[in-house]
Amino acid sequence: LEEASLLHFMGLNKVPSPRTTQPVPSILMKIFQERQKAAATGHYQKLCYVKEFGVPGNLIRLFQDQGALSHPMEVAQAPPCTQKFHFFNLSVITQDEQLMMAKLDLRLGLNAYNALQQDLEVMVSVVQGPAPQPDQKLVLHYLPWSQRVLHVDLLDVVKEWNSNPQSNLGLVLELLPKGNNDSTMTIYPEGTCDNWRQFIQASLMVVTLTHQECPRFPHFPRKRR
Amino acid sequence: ATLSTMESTSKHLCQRHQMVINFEDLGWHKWIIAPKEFRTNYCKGDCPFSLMSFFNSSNYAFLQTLMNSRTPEVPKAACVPTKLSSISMLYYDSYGNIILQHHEGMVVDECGCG
Repeated sequence: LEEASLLHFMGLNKVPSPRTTQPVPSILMKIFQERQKAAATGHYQKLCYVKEFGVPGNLIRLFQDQGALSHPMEVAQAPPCTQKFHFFNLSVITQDEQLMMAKLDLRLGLNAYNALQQDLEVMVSVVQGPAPQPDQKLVLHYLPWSQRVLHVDLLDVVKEWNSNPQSNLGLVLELLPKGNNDSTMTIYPEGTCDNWRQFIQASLMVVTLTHQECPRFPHFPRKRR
Repeated sequence: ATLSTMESTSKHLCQRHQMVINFEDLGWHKWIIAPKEFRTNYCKGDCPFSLMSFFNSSNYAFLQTLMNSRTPEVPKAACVPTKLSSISMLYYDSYGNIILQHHEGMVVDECGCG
């Protein structure tokens, strides 16, 4: 109990015991080390701006993809498997935080494409209905052969999810042959679906601003009277 | 007021004492990514009235210690942090999300009678 109350200042209600831990991206370690250096040399300044991302903010979170836990249906999907579901639990974002950035980072592993000759298009869509087929295509990205990492701006989507948590049903990532939106055309990555999917890693980088720490920054847009 | 004959020797006077917070010692190393430890101080020592002016003490500490010399029920001023600074921390939460946040008031830089 004491430990929990001691952690309260970190916004935690119990000692975290994450089952799986994602690797720490170098950008976060870089930001951390720069801040430590600034604090050690006495150049402590109110950290309400993340210059590495170019946005105001004092709290940076990298959300772990919980898609595999929340979309067992994709396990049933037989090859060709060209879809992967992603889900991010945003419930830890508190009401007094203002969303300043939300960026989806997709890392597409090499192995999934070895046997595929054609260039691929990656489609990231918001799951909107109970059915697994997404209604809205967010981003149609053409994935050149050499590109392995995609960044997708999801700020508007995450704001919607944060203000209306029921609407957060996750995302679907689909691979299609280039220039062919007909998803009946199939691509057969090597091996089984799980083999293909494990080489697609997603995480969501979110920056928020808490006005308690950073009163100077623009407040929430006030509701017009 | 007469000063107590047993004036505190200097080592018992209020001052900061170095401390290293090591998260492994606290058993938090599994979820705190960085820093692994950090240096801070704790405040300990006596606040006798005679030397109050040497400390960066607050006015109420003077008055409270003065009152202590008349009515012992009123405790002397305490040896407390008078300057704090913050550190950034990188850690996992229970969902496995990684958080980078600045926490105020984590490091004690100076102590005084307050």
